[in-house]
Amino acid sequence: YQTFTGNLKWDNKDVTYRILNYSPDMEASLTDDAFARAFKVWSDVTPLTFRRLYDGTADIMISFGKADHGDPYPFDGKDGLLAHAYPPGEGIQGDAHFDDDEYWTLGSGPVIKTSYGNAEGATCHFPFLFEGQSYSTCTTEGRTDGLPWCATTADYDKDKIFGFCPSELLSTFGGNSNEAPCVFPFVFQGEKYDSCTTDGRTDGYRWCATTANYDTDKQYGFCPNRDTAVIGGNSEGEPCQFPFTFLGTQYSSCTSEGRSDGKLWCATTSNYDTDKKWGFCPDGGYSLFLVAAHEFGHALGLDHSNIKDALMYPMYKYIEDFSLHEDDIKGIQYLYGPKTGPDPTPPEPQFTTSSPILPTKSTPSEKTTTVSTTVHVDPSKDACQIKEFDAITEIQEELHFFKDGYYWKISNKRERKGPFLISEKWPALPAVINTAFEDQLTKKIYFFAEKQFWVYTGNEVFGPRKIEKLGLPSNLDRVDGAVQRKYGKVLLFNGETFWRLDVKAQLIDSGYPKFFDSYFGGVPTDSHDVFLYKGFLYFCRENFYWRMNARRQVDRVGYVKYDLLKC
Amino acid sequence: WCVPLKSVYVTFPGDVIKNMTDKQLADEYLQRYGYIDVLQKSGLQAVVSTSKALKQLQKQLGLEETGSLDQPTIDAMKQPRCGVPDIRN
Repeated sequence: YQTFTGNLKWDNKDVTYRILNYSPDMEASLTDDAFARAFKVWSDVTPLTFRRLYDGTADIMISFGKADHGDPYPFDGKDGLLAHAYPPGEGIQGDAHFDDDEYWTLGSGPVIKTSYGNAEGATCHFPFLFEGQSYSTCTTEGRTDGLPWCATTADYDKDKIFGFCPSELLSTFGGNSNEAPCVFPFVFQGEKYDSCTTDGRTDGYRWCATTANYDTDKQYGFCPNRDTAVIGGNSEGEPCQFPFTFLGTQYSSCTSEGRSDGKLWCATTSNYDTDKKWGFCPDGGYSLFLVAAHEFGHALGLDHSNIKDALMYPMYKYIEDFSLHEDDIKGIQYLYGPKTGPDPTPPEPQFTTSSPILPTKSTPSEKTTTVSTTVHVDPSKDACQIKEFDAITEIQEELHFFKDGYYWKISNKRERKGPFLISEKWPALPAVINTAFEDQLTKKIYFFAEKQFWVYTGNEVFGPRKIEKLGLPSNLDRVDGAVQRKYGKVLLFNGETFWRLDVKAQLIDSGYPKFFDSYFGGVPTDSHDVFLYKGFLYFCRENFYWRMNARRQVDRVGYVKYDLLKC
Repeated sequence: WCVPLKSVYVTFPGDVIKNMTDKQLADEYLQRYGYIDVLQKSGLQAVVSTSKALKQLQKQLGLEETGSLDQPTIDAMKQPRCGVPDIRN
């Protein structure tokens, strides 16, 4: 896998997205669902969450467009380039664009969601039997109103279950008419129109008026493509006209005659020779779900992979039952760490040095004993690129740096080791912790994450328990720093206040909280981390630290990554 | 027995004419996806860098790294793909 230069990624875990417009190829709810499933591919393996916005600016703005669609990278017509996306960041960064000269489906032919009828929105079943004849597209047969319909089971004659296919006679999308159907004929710029048109637009999208006169009413909507609609050509979206005449011969189905590339096409009027109106016949199309999952990988910070089966491989390949490749998982977890949190995932067998043992069934607060080995993860994850660590603390005389599910440590010989997976050494912990400390008397290690804490004694863990249990206020959302003092006391920091914990009593001493600046002058009051290291107090903000000596004097200010992380 | 239809090829109005030569297709592809710097030198340097670029592309796509514009490479270039360049300059 590859990431973009500088490991571009979203700092916020709750990423927002907004769908700016739709393709006429797929009904809007099918498009919404395809995008939601494409985001789920990534949220299933990271701490990321994706929230849809319906107005304003989202992190990831999604849109369809053709050819020159408003950024410096025009699309190229049918096939070839399918879509592109930008790496995380402001403005166009993070956005995803899909080429609407492509035929968007779920990868194996048209997905026609019906409306009305008695099929309750089920999708068409092709082929289906009607009056003994087999149909592989929607049809207007059997109706006088010209509305295309289909059966949603294989045999209409037997089941009598049907629904109407997307058609401009039934509804439009986008525009300003709340999906009202077209009105034919309608007047536009003084001319009469009996069908949808691209006139008046440069983006090639077909539209119609939803009243008889656009010039006076300015009411319009975009026309959904029918399932027999042609793609590209000079009649994008128009349905094939069967039979049609080409070079004097009549054709009742799509043909590749006249073309050297073998692509199937049809005329959209009854006589190609005179009207020259044509387009490509719908093929399997491209899976909007698969292409979106790939593009969202870019929008989250992944570049192309050279693993052929990886989702982030640049070439499109339709996969029926998709699952993320391990290369993609490693790549996205390199940026955001592994998934944490409530989803019930079957416990992974913990490996002793000899053989796998299944984890003891335990409720979190019970004592659980797991034997695990620390496994090195991808060494290319570079601690020196990290601007701000989740937590820094000294454990067993080595300074530990925690970030998004990983940690590094600096030995006494000043060499940096890691990254290691937190979950391998302390499996009960979430990926992101806020602070930690090792009690100097008992050598127990306390970890804090939001409103919970865990206590590890070797491989045994107690927790999670609420920080309120220690006597901290119920509205305290996190503990940012911890500094061990003499006689089994530990100072716990949050913003401009701190408390003193009696570790033995497991309770906050009375008379607390106290305010920071009356005790610790000259250091930032919004330190994101405070820890004790070799007798000095360190207050960290961004990638700087302020060091305070035992007489509470600030005797040094420096860089976390050069002075402490030894980059 | 039927005489094979003599296929008549017609030019369809509005068809995105893509009958570029393979060389043109390759040059456009290598530039679009970052294998060749757009400010491409000319002459001998161009030939050398095209061969090098082709090798890079063949490596990225898991093809045999011949450095020449062979059929598997041309076919791969005609495959549908993502528009994000493979190599960022």
